[in-house]
Amino acid sequence: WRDVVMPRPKDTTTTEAPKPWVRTIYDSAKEIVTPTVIAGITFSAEPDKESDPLKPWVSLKKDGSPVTIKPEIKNGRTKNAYPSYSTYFQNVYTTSLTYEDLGKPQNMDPDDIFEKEIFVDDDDTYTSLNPVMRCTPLSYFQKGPAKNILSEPFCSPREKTNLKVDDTYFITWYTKFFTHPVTEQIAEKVRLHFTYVKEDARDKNLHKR
Amino acid sequence: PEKATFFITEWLNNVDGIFPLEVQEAWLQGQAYRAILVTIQPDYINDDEFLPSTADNGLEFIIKLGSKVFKTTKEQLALQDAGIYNDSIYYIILAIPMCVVVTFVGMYFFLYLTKGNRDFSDIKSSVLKSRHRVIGRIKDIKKFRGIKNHKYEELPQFKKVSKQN
Repeated sequence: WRDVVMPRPKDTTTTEAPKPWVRTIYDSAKEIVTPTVIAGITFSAEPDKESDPLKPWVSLKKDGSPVTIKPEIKNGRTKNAYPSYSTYFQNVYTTSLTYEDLGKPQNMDPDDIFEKEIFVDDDDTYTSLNPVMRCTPLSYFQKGPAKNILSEPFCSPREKTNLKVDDTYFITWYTKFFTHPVTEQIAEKVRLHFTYVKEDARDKNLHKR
Repeated sequence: PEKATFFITEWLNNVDGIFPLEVQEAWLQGQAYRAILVTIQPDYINDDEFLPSTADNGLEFIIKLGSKVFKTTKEQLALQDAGIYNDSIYYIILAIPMCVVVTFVGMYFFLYLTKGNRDFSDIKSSVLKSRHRVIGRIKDIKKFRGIKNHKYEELPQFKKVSKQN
């Protein structure tokens, strides 16, 4: 036998509910940010005062359901760290530097012009408040019957996965995929269309009820 | 724009690149599962020009009812309230082992009552023993009469010869 463990009474006056907070953006402009909790993940939460390199982040499973990843240090190296996005969320500029600008390099002709690519990070004013891993072309998957079609612009969920009623899944896409064909400006707004399709005969009736 | 389209989101900030989707049971329209296609319409494409079925980006997946634990349904409860219990299956489940038990009990009493009327003397060991053919000694058999049976001799053994001996 063992002692009965009585459940703790629920604290109805919890302080864990995220509250709105104020932040300064773009020099002096201020705004009120209201955190949102979706599927247990708090979006737009107030950042900690001290930056934690081992701060948990949210990855997505194949079906788009969230999973929290906790980084840890093992043998002096950080395991399961927040992913780096390479240059996918950077803008590249080309600057021309003359012989004098470069300090007269010995192997450069004085009449030549050296072109240097400079990568500048995108504005992360709003994206930094998103704890979920962002979608980049590195996370694309192969789809189609022969698995030879790239899933762009989607990273999750995987094709033909089962999404259950009342569960929350995250559809993610690479934001820079949508560029205007003429102006090459990245689309500011998008919207999703959900459409019924006829299921392939080969996949029909193969779903577990 | 298309008949098969059943849900369109509001305009979202593309910079977020994420949309939380909670699957609604109404989308299944009474079916257990349905295949759906998700397409993204950027703001530089007009509503008239955007057709999900011909969009160059699209992702297909299945929406389905979740797992359910089987319980007595409302229909079954209504029938029970009306005094209708569809329990004929229990009679079948109980009848089969009962038939087996009754058969074995009947067999026991039948054997008990007829125990004096059985004669197994022809298969008793004494009867079988009497039927064994005695062939006699080997040397009396005509075929082996001329065989000379040598007595046992010891096998040659190795004798160690050493200087000490």
